[in-house]
Formats: sequence, structure tokens, C-alpha cells
Amino acid sequence: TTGIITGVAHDRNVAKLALFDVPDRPGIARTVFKSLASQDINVDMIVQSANRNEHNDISFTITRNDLPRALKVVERVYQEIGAGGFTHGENVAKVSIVGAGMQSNPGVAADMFEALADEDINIEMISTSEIKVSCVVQSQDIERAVQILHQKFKLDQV
Amino acid sequence: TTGIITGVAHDRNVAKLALFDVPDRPGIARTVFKSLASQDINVDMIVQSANRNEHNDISFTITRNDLPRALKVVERVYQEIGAGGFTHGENVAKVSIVGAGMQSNPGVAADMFEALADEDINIEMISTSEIKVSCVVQSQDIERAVQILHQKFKLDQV
Ligand SMILES: C[C@@H](O)[C@H](N)C(=O)O
Ligand SMILES: C[C@@H](O)[C@H](N)C(=O)O
Repeated sequence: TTGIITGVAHDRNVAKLALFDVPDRPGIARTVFKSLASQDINVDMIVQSANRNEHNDISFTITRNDLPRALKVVERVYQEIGAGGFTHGENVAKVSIVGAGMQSNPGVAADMFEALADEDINIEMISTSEIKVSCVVQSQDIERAVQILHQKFKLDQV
Repeated sequence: TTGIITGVAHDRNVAKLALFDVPDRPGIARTVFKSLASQDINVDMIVQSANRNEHNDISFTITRNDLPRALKVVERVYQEIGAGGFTHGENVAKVSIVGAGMQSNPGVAADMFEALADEDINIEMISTSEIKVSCVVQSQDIERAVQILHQKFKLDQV
């Protein structure tokens, strides 16, 4: 599976926010992200896993400079939608593997997770597309994460 | 923002699984997805939101024909990693908007969520990349979802 990954990307200018226990009904995601867009906040990753007990959590990432404004939006919106609360973090970074045809290659994402696990790097958020697997990790882990992924996918060879 | 979306994609051959309350420490994601890969199960979306109380949930989607085998893996693995449990669903489908430069256009994802909300369609899972926003919805909602997204992003005009 190493042959299909063509690059490792990373982004240090990342902050994460998460709304917890949002009611799992139509219109909630719209309200959150329309409110953020109305303040011109650029959202990068949006991640929502499966629900539990008619509630769900929604996480997203933005640039660090947008965090103060995003927090103002979230402080207002979480009450408006009846969410349980929210958290945020700034000491995070994003690392991704990029390649073609990943969906027909079981184990590529698993290899990425294994590389990070071998370095004892905790994976905080995960989002995927057919050509990209992105993980949010702690900022202090980003250099090692990029390095181990280059090694894992043999991108460190000339 | 409507100008930058170039297409709406959908997939009906989708099943979703979610592991709940997995310990949030290095190696857990690796164990789950290495086990799935060892059974040649192709995983499409992998979604993990922010943690709560040192635990997290991990959801993923596969094709429906792989569900029996994936369930066997998950039944074994969830105990191995000390997760609280797992759920699965087959009456789901995936719909995505595809376009260039979405990350520099606040509100594109919000527009997608708004279109679905206007049709009273509940969004079960969300995953994004720079060129794609994907939502998992109930199977019975997929036709209306595709239709409303074509309308929202003016892709239904010749
Ligand atoms: C949780 C949130 O995504 C909700 N299900 C919605 O459709 O907006
Ligand atoms: C929850 C799971 O992703 C864990 N944090 C890991 O790194 O494997």
C-alpha cells in the first residue's frame, strides 16, 4: 500500500472547537455553520461521528487567528441550539497523507494510524476523503508525525 | 458561493459502524483499522470528533456487502480495546458536494447543511476535505438530498 501515497501535508495554524451534546435533528449543523460563515470564519475540517441517544457532537478546525471570533459565535450558538457545551484547543496541528485511489486500498489509513501509534502520538480527530486522510494531533507532535509518515510511506527516499 | 461547486455525488451502497467510548490513547485507531484491513474490508469514511473524558467515538462507513464481516471484526476488537460498545446501520447513504477551493469560501458547507435542513433531512455523519463535503443521511432521504443540492448550487440548470 505504500506506493499510492504521494505526499504528507501538515498545517500548524490550527485551532479546534467541539460542540457537545447537540440535539440530533435537522437544522442544527446549518445553524452552527451559517453563524460561523456570517462572521467570515473559514472552517477547515468539519467532523461529526455517529450519534448517541438523540444527541451528537460536532467538531471543526479553523486558523488560530480566527479563534477569538469563533469562540464568540460558539458561545452564543451553543445555547441557541440547546447543546450541552463546547470545548476548544489551540495546541493542535493537522497532518495528512495524500494519494490517489485510497478507497480501494484497505489499510492505507491503518498504516497512517500505525505510524503515529508507533511514535506514541495520540490522534485527536480524524477526517477522510478518497484522496486524503487527515489527523489532528498535539502541536508538539507534528514534526515527529510528519517524519514518521514520510518514513512509513517511503517518501523520504530519493 | 454557489459558483465553486462543480458536482453532487452520492453513494447508496453504504453501511455505517461506530465504536463508542474507546480509550483515547495512542494505538486504538491503529488496532481498529488494522483489524478491518486484515479482513480486506474497504473503509470509505473514517470520522472521529473531539474526545470527552479521555474517551472518544470512532465511526466509519463501508459497503453493505462487507457489513457481516466488518461486524465480526468489530465484535472482537471492541472488547480488545476496551470500548464501551458499538452500533451499526444499513439504511444510510452518502451525499457529497464537490468543488475547488472550498476552504477559502466560508459558508459552502453551511449552504449544504442548509439545503438538507430545508428538506428536513437529518445529517448523521459529516466529513470534509478541501474539495469535498460528505454527509451520511438516511437512505430514504438520498433522492431528495441529491435534488435539493443540485438546486442549491445551481447545478440543475443548463
Ligand atoms: C447533529 C446535526 O448534524 C443534525 N443531525 C443536523 O442535521 O443538523
Ligand atoms: C481514539 C483514538 O483515535 C486514539 N486517540 C488513537 O490515537 O488511536
